[in-house]
Amino acid sequence: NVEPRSVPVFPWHSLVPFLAPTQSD
Amino acid sequence: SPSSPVALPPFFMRGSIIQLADGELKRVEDLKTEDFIQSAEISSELKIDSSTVERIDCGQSPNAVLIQFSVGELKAQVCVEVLVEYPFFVFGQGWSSCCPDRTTQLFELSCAKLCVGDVCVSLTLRSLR
Repeated sequence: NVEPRSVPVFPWHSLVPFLAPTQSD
Repeated sequence: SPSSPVALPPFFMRGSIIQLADGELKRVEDLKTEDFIQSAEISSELKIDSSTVERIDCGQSPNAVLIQFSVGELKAQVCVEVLVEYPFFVFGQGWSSCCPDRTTQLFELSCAKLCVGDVCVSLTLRSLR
């Protein structure tokens, strides 16, 4: 077993779909 | 059924390290509803929204489904086509997909069955003003 030296870290918002982005003035 | 190469994002794999908005690191399988809510509260750009599953239909390819969501208070209708194993995070329940067995097989991620009426965590962009 080889322990990886660096583990990727993913931002929390990657896991959530963006639905209906809102843009308002 | 034909099994095309899975091009799903790697972060759904069990053991993937996820960084919350406050910097805390958690494994994807350990995430709770509160983690998403608290991270969105900190975020200046994103706000959390609820998306209710209204319909689930077959997609155009054998492994795809069309999921119709009703998003937010305005109940905006959004339809997305995803692979059956694509997991969504359901409020108070956790990861759920249309084919939990396949999600577990591919990602080792425990999943519930995504059903009509489930309320999923989703994000919208905050108004800049």
